Amino acid sequence: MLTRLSLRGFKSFAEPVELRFGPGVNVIVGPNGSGKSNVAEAILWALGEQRPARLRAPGMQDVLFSGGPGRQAVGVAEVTMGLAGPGGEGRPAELEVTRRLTRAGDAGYRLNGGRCRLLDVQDALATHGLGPRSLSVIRQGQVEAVCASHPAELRAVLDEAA
Amino acid sequence: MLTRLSLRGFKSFAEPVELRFGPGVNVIVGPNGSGKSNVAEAILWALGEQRPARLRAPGMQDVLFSGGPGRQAVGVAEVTMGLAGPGGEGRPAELEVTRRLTRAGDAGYRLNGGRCRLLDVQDALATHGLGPRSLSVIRQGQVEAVCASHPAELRAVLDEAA
Amino acid sequence: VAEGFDEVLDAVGRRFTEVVGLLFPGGEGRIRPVALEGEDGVVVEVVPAGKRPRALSLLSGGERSLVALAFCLAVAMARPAPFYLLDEVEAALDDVNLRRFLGVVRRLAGDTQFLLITHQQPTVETADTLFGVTMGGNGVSQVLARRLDRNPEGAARPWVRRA
Amino acid sequence: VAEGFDEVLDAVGRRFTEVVGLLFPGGEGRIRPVALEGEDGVVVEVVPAGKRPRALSLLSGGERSLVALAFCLAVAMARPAPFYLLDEVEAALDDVNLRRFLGVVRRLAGDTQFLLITHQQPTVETADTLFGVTMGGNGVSQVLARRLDRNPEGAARPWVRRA
Ligand SMILES: Nc1ncnc2c1ncn2[C@@H]1O[C@H](COP(=O)(O)OP(=O)(O)OP(=O)(O)O)[C@@H](O)[C@H]1O
Ligand SMILES: Nc1ncnc2c1ncn2[C@@H]1O[C@H](COP(=O)(O)OP(=O)(O)OP(=O)(O)O)[C@@H](O)[C@H]1O
Ligand SMILES: [Mg+2]
Ligand SMILES: [Mg+2]
Repeated sequence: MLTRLSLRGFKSFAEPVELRFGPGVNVIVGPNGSGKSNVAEAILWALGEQRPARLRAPGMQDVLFSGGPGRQAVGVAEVTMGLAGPGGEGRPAELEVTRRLTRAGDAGYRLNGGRCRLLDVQDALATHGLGPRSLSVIRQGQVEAVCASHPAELRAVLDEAA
Repeated sequence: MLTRLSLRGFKSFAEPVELRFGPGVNVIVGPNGSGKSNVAEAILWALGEQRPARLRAPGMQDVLFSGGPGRQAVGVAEVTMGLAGPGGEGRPAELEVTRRLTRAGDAGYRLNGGRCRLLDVQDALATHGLGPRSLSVIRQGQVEAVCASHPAELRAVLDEAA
Repeated sequence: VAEGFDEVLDAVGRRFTEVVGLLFPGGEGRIRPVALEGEDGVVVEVVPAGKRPRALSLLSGGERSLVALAFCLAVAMARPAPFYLLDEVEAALDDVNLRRFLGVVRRLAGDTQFLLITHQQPTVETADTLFGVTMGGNGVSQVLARRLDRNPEGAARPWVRRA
Repeated sequence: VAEGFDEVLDAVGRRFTEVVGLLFPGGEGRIRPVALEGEDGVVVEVVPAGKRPRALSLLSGGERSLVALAFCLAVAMARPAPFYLLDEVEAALDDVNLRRFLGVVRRLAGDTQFLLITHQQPTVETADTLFGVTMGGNGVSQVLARRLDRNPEGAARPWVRRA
């Protein structure tokens, strides 16, 4: 399960913010435009999302806090996600993924503190059952897409869940 | 304004049903799957919609009531829409459009009672300001499409509204 | 009606700026002509209060719905069509924004006819005429209608979301 | 995990039929393998109570959301992922269907972690942990968290749609 999510400089989260999740049902609530879907996108970003369109962004640079009245744009966005595995049977008990992007375009990933490549993050996440085609994230407005999928796409979702 | 809508055999409206609309705000309410959007699609269909996909139908035949437990499929779908123009200045005071489709595939249109072609219906509706690209109908799930439109498409909407 | 495009753009543009002021208090909006790859078009720009100009795609779901509805209402004010049929357009709006939207609809209702399809109580409460649609166990839909004196309090059913 | 596709399909298929029975009382659903143009795939079929088998596209917006959620929940039961992040997936559901959906979520919550983003009160009421997101006039978002004893009554804010 997801244990924590730390964000700073990501979209509307200029200030560092940390969410500590519990078991069962966690609910994120707030007015339109407050930043709820930005939290969801921080999770997708930490999971390795490479397509800006999936983060509603024209380009990946647009995920950096770009300023507000009396508040300057930031130079770096960083998100850390903590996962607790069930442990045992050779599965890692704890996984911490950090992704970072600077306005200059420098991108970086860390796995349990150590610098690594995107591929290492993707492999580690795959052993936890979190892959790009997983149904585990349904974005705003996308719920009906499951019904509209092609038979081959739906099959791929089942293959991935296995 | 729209004065009335009569449906029979159209989608879930196996029985003849008539809605008499008033000025101002008319609200259609009901549970999921009760038939509200089917009413909207009856209006689109009477306005001359030619694409089954815009009516959630695989093919145009699918708008005919196709049966339920203890209820046979119908052989014909017919929708009549009454429009009251503002009158005066050479504009028609009243316009009644009827569209009909049989399971055998016979399609027919009537304008103020007389048989006519689709083109005649489209012309008459155009003089009332009701065209295919008009914003006057926003289908379920399509509200954000306005924002996602290309600049040329948005311009066409304004041209049509003129 | 051989009206110039500039004339329409100006009329709708003014109404759009006005409606955005009502739906996004403290915010600003406009419609701007553009030429992309030789093709003429228009773009919509909205900056909610307390935010900076950004691509429309970066706005939230509720904010984008409100922008689209502001555009539709601006056209309704400037160049009204005989009626506006809106099917569950308020799905992404929170309670505060829904009431702002319905407030503008009520203002226009004197001159413009609206057909609103909904399962939300605040929308039901703005009705002058109400139609209830139901489906029986035989898959057949029925309709019941009521003309109202703007007091549909009693009509809340369990499937209508109250607010 | 070199598990056969048939095994996964069978496990998820059974759960899907079970969940459809809960979300569409009196209705039926299944997942069926198909081969189209030489490509293997699966299709989802659901017939709500009192209706006949028809293309999924002809179902209503709320019904299609519920079918998609049944599929997601079936996978969660058969082959759970570490968590499920669902952003405003209940927008098209009326009150009755929303409560049925939340009922299934609560059943699974013992074994599965859910992150639900919402502006609807019934969903807020199913929370074990609640996070409130707000944005100040400077365009910066903040988060406040509360662990709950399943009693978030007091938390309804004006922008949360009650039901
Ligand atoms: N790079 C950025 N810098 C600063 N603010 C941003 C950035 N990207 C997006 N935003 C702001 O974040 C807001 C959108 O937040 P979000 O989509 O999370 O809202 P939400 O709480 O999900 O709302 P809704 O209930 O309408 O879905 C927008 O108003 C936008 O201006
Ligand atoms: N040709 C047809 N014959 C009989 N029933 C049909 C036909 N086409 C669609 N239906 C039924 O109509 C129902 C959908 O109705 P509709 O989309 O109008 O619901 P709705 O009231 O808009 O619901 P929601 O609130 O979920 O949007 C479906 O359950 C479908 O089975
Ligand atoms: Mg959102
Ligand atoms: Mg509908």
